[in-house]
Formats: sequence, C-alpha cells, structure tokens
Amino acid sequence: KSLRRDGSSLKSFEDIKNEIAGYT
Amino acid sequence: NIAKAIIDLAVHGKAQNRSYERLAVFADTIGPRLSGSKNLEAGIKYMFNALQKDGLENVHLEPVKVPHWERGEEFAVMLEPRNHSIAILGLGSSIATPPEGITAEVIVVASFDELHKRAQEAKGKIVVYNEPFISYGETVQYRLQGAVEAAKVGAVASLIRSVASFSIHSPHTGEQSYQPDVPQIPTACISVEDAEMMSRMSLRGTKIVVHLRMGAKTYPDSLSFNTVAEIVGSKYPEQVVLVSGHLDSWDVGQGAMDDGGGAFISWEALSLIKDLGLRPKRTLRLVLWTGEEQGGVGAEQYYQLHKENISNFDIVMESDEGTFKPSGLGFTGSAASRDIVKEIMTLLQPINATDVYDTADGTDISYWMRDGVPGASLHSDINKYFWFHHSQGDTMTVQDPNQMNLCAALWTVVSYVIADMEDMLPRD
Repeated sequence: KSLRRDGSSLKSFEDIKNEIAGYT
Repeated sequence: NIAKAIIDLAVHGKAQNRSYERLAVFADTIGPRLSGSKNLEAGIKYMFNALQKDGLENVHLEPVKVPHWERGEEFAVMLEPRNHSIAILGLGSSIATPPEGITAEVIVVASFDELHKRAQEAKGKIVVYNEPFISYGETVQYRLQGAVEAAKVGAVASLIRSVASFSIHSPHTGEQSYQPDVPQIPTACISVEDAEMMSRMSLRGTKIVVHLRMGAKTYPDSLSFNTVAEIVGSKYPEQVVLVSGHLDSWDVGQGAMDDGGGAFISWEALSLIKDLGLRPKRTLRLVLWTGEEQGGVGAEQYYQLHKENISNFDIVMESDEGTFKPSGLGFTGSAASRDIVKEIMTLLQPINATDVYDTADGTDISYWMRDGVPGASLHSDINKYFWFHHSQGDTMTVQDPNQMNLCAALWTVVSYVIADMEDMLPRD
C-alpha cells in the first residue's frame, strides 16, 4: 500500500512538489 | 508534459468541444430526467452504451431504489384583487390539491419568523413566502420546509418565491420535505415577480385571493442505477480516484446545466486520458449518480455499498455547480493534502484556473468527506447558475463549449495526477 496505516506520507513535501512538477 | 498534453487535447486539439457536443446530443435526445421517470431510465441506458462504445473499462450499472414522484396538471389564478395567471411549478414530493382545487385568501410573509409572529392570521389561508435570495444554502430552507412551517400554523397550501438570483417570471422547482407529524399541504414555487407583487399588495392592505390546482402523484420507489466506468490503475488498481456528476435532473428544461455539464466533463476526463494512451497508477472511476435531486439517494446507496473500502478511496470529486469558466477547485481534506492539491493546481496555470477554495461542495460526495476522504468540487463562474437552476431555462443554450473544454482540462489534470502520484493524499 502506498498509504501508511496512520495516513501520513513517507515523502517530504519537497519530494512531492518535485513529483508534481514532473507532470508540468 | 502530461498536464500540457491534457490541456492541449481538451482545449485546442481533437477533443475540443467534445464534452459539449456529447452533452448536446444527450440532452436533446433524452430531455429532462426526473428520478423514477422513463426519461431517466433512457438516459442511463444511453450512457451505459456510450461509455462501452468509448472503450472504457468495467462499464456497469449499480441498482438503486429512487423516489418516484410525478407532476400533474397545475395552475394558479389570482381572483382578487384582479384576475392574474400565476406561474407555478409544484415542488418535488408535494401532494396534489383536491380535484376542485383550493381557493383561499393569501397571507404574505418574508420569513419564518414573520410567519410565526402572524400564526393566528395564517389559519385557513395560502401562505406566500417572499423570502429574499441571500445564498442558495440559506434561502433554500424556505423551499425545503415552507410547506411544513405553513401547515404547522394551519395554512391550506404554500407558495414559495423561487430560489433564484434573477428572474424573467420563471418558477424554479426543487425538492421539499414533509414531516411525519405535520399535516401535508400542497406546495409550489412561484416567480420572484409574483411573490414581490403579492407582497406589495399585501403591504397596502389589499385582500388577495388565489385559486390553486395541482395534480401530483407519488408512486412506490423505482429501480434506477448509478452508472460506473473505469480506467483500471496500473500499479494500485484497488485504489480509487472517483470523478462524478449526476445524471438525473428535474422534469423541466433539459438538465443540461444541472448536472449534464458535470456528468459530461467527468466522462470527458476518462476519455481524454484514454485518448492520450495514459493509465494512472490508481483506478480512475467515473460515477454518474442517480436520484441526486431528491437528496443524494443514489450516492447514499453507493456509499453504503462501498464504504468498507473507504481506505482505498484516494479522493472523491464531484462537479455539480455548473461548468462555466473555471477558476479552480473547492477542496476538503487535511492541511497536508491541501498543500499537495495547491501544488497540483499550479499545473493549471496555462488556463488560469489555479485557485483552491476552502471546502468542496457536493451532495453526492458528502458521505465520504464526512468520513475523512479528501473531496474536491469544481469551481466555475457561478454568477448565472441560479438564474437557470431547476427551471425551464436549464437547457443547452446555457452551456458554452469553450468553457466546458476548460472545465474538462482542469478536471482531467487534477484527477489524473492524483491517481498517478506514488502516494495517496494524506488524511488526518
């Protein structure tokens, strides 16, 4: 599962921003 | 360049105007789609075939029991102080008048407070509510509860100023609800113009008498369906990004705006992704709800059926407030997920629709949001929405193909990116 039991993300927000930027 | 590719295809490319053109064929062919009607049944069959023909996956129908109320012949005439034909639309679930109709003096009030203060005067009369339009959420309470409050003080019928921000003598219908311990009286909406005129007459001390005749029948609940189609996820197929609008409408106009536009840009999101040969990591699921207008009946049954998988619902999205020029999304979710959605919305800069508003609105997604699933609703220019809402004016003429292209682009980019990101949106 990509969602941890406690619902928190394993990635830093910076990682997520970079991931989203990849869709630009 | 996936966001750019989606925007280009939706706004400038081969898919330009497709959601509008599909909706036009649907709305012109099927017409209005009231819960329990043959038209809605035909609309669901039409969509089932169209989604299959579009090559989407897991196209299926999920059975739902929906209310079945039918309007009959209805009219109202002012007899005193002068003869005047009053435009009315009976409200959903209203009882009929006796066959000979009801003739009674009118009492006009501007609020429930005024009705309660003048309760003694209301007995045996027709209550006319001339409530001002403040906001839909606030003002719609008069439509929902007007008959019950009038019946409590002994009124014989209620006529409610249409919940509309503008009027050209157009009555706007909608659902109302009776209470088990309160007598049921016939109830209908009237135009803003007639409500204001009767208010002015009343303030001058003029006696008003109205004859009201309404036919209406409530049948046992009917079988209907939520319509579902998917693009199955490549990596986490059990996880779901849900995009939606509702297929049912009121029995006036064409239901093109409410909610044809929302339903068809949701379909368009899956079509665009398929056309681009994309397959997100998670399943992108289209749900076209039934029985929304009677209070999210199809959505509630869908929630009851699928809530055991709630941990796999990444986000629930619904467009049900028009598909005019989009400015962004309403979003409900944790602070962390809001930050992520704000970041995703930067991908919509090319069409200048990047705003994230405080909460998502949508009757059909409310059950999931209440239980902590992030939710999103389309924000478009709502200025004219309540001009046409639930009226004969809700037709294709209200819709604009360019604006629908922009809405489809926004809806597709957001749903695709959320479905394709490595992690689900974090919850509280």
